[in-house]
Amino acid sequence: MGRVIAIANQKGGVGKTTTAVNIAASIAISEFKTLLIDIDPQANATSGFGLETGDEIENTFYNVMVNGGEIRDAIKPSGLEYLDVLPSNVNLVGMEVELVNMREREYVMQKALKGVRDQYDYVIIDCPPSLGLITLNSLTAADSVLIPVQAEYYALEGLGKLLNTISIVRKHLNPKLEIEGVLVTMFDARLRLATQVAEEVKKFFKDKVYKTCIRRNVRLSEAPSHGMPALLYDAQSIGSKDYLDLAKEIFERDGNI
Amino acid sequence: MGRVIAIANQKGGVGKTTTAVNIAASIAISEFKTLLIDIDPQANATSGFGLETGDEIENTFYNVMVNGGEIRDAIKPSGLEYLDVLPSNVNLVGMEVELVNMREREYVMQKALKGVRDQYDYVIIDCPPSLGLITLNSLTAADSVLIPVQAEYYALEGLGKLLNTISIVRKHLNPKLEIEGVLVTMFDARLRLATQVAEEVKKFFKDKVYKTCIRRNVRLSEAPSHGMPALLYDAQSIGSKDYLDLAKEIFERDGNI
Ligand SMILES: Nc1ncnc2c1ncn2[C@@H]1O[C@H](COP(=O)(O)OP(=O)(O)OP(=O)(O)O)[C@@H](O)[C@H]1O
Ligand SMILES: Nc1ncnc2c1ncn2[C@@H]1O[C@H](COP(=O)(O)OP(=O)(O)OP(=O)(O)O)[C@@H](O)[C@H]1O
Ligand SMILES: [Mg+2]
Ligand SMILES: [Mg+2]
Repeated sequence: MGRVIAIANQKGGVGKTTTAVNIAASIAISEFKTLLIDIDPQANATSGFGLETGDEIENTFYNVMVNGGEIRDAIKPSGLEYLDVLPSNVNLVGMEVELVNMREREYVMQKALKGVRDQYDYVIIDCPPSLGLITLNSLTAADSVLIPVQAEYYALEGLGKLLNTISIVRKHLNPKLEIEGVLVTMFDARLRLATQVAEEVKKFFKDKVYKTCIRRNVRLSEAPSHGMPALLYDAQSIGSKDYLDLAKEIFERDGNI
Repeated sequence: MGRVIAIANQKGGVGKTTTAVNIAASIAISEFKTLLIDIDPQANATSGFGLETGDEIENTFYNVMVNGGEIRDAIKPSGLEYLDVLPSNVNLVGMEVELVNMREREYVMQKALKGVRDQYDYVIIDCPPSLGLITLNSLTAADSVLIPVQAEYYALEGLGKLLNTISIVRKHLNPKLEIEGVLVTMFDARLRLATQVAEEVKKFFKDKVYKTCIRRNVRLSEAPSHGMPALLYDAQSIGSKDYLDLAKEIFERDGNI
């Protein structure tokens, strides 16, 4: 039975997509069957694998969510053997407004995923930078949420609101929702601010914080322009190694070693 | 008659708030009367000036937009003589849903600003990372939009969609909306990727791109933790100087020198 992990944080630019793309690739390379879902209308995770976002509605996740289409038709190969991708689609922009008037609007994704959960070991969902209905749907469908936190001051500010939202979802929509872990991203050890923020995060989240911290590494931001995760673009890079370490830590917590 | 400039880009973490806070301060220091409006529920621009976001509804912009309250009651001093701030408020999170069912929902902010536009030379609006109703309201109320673009690959991807939205707003909601300018942010000249992205931006936007480019500078990300813009935190910093140069460029384009 696949574990569904949402990558969420309403603060913009904290490394949600970079984490979704690279953790999905690192899990797949360890031969666990993985599905990456890009539910952000910006479609960055989709282009992070060199896939088209397309503007027709047929065979897209939008079609699955809004018109009850088959999820199997929307899934595309990633170029990595054990990894499939459910690409984003420009129509997703209108999804929040469409969802507002649907019955059980927070459960639409949970229902859509019923058909595929047992075909994957891990399902990773990349969320947009907001706490709107798309992110609420992802948190309701997920078993746990992985929270990337950029090593910057503004990134600390939104954490309280995110935790509030998670406990509201747990209380009313998805009682099993846990925090998978908190990941410090874009960490530059030369900056005092980065060390201070990382310490604050550890004080606040204690053992929920991964021992692995993703260091700032230009290879991570170059890889998407080549349409591939860091481990295919430059396997020897710091960025690629950090995400492989993160995957190892996730497996250890799951007893998958 | 005040010029209203929205700082917008749906891509997260590209420097919208850092630009809004520091350009507002740089304009005010040149003795032009300035109002900074924080319409992002994250309230980063509000804390960038050390102000409280508060959770009561009285005397907030939410109250002005949803209940027709007086905008004058929601404006707070910033600590800089010629700069006032209209702080964000936690209730703004619910604003998008409230707006969906209001009459003329895209014009609510335009109407709310009627009472104050002529008391300021410049009104700066910090937008959230989305193209939802809050950002649409800001683009409808604005004379022009300043687009920060982070010197990163993913930041290039969303520009087409943002330009689409701007032309839709110009066609149906606000015929006078112009592009104030495109600002390259977090530029690190040592990285090939940054130079490549900056060149793409110049090719795409031509003379709309400011000559001033905001360099990556840790003082800009330290300043918000002290509740002040960079020019008060460290006036000699690269970040502070870059934003003063940007203000000068804006004045030259306006003939305000
Ligand atoms: N560890 C890292 N080192 C260097 N650059 C990074 C790192 N992580 C992410 N980046 C870059 O920082 C930018 C922001 O990251 P990303 O787009 O993954 O964040 P996000 O949270 O998904 O943003 P959004 O809120 O828009 O969805 C991207 O250009 C990305 O390439
Ligand atoms: N020129 C710069 N040099 C160094 N750090 C910067 C610079 N500009 C912005 N930052 C930092 O990068 C992070 C993202 O910037 P900021 O929060 O202003 O972006 P934003 O577009 O407003 O994000 P959001 O999409 O969440 O509203 C912040 O932590 C900020 O302090
Ligand atoms: Mg993203
Ligand atoms: Mg912001």
